[in-house]
Amino acid sequence: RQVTVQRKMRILTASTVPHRSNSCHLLLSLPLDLKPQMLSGAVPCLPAYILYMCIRHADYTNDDLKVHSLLTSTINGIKKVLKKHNDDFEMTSFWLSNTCRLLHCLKQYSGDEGFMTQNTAKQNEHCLKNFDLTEYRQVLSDLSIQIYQQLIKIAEGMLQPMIVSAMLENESIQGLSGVKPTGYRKRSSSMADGDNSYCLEAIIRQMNAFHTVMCDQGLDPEIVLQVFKQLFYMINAVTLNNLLLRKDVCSWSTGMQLRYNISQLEEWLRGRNLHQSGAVQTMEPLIQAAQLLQLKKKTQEDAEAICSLSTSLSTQQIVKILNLYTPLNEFEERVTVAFIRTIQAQLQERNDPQQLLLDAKHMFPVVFPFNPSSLTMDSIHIPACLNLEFLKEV
Amino acid sequence: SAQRPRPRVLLKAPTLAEMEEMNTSEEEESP
Repeated sequence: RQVTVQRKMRILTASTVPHRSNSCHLLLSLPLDLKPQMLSGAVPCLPAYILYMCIRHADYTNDDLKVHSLLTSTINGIKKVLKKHNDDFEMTSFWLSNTCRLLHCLKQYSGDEGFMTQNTAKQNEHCLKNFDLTEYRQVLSDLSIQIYQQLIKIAEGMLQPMIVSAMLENESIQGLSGVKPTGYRKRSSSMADGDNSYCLEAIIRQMNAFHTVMCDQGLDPEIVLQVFKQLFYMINAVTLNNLLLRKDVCSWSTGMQLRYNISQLEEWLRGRNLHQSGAVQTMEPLIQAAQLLQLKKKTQEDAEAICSLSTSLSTQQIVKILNLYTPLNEFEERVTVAFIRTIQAQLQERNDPQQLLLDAKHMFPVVFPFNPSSLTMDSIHIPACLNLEFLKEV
Repeated sequence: SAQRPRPRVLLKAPTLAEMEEMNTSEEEESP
């Protein structure tokens, strides 16, 4: 497959070292404008392994300047590519996978006992000999956080336009439309250009695409879980904020719709073995708001039920939803002021946060748990399509 | 006695921000 390698980041000039049968050093220049698809058949995180072997070669030759230049040019090269592709989910995910894998390699082969517990004897032969790269590991960790934040920003930007119409407006349960409250209107923006509204399936398709890309590229499972926890939090926040601001969606049928949509999303998480991510827990406020829309709202017992169930909603949010609640038809009574007073009285000892809306931009702190690889360096094959004619096994 | 491996030399690393500065100045220098 003829590939054009737009840009080569020359890392090392070719130099020879005594052949060592049990050590595998590769000299290379790594094209950082690599297209992730070019490596679709290769071992995931191949660039990271190649980079590590290059660093190991410089360490082996006790050449600190070469280690510095290698790591500095790698980090700057990755930052350059990410700046250039700052709206490309696949490329960002690709370099997050490789940056994290390089970080894990620098730990796994650091020579620190704590990181070698799962190493084979063969892998232990590939440890660094001369240099302690602890400080560079910290830089790579900081870079990984920056790349992760870019990945989330891109994913949120792709999901954001879908959320309100898919979660609140689209009738995923057919036949519910007959029970829309009086005055119900589709949001202008989702109607602006005709069919610019999304169904829940569109969100699930997008989640599938994100998950497939990240898994194919070998992104650590722990990080994949954090990505979806963050994305589900955003779906929760954007949907709940709309509910708190729009009378026309505060109804029994929307409550029904929401509970169905949330159950579909939960099912998707389970199907992809992502339910232990904590994503469902981040949707608790929305789950409780959906329940609140469906609970009876008349008696003292109803008030007690609402207060005991709405533990993830603030008093302000509960009262706001009750005030906005729109009966389906003339047979259903409106929520009385007296009932809302009862709720407020029952909740008065809560010291709730004062703000009504959720912060949709809230980012959970990301962690990169150490994840050693079972691969041994000399088992790594470099596909010819990479044009890395500088590769030398020494 | 088995020879103890020599302690590894800690390589000081610039922070991401310092690398950014170095990068920017290099780009400014290069025509």
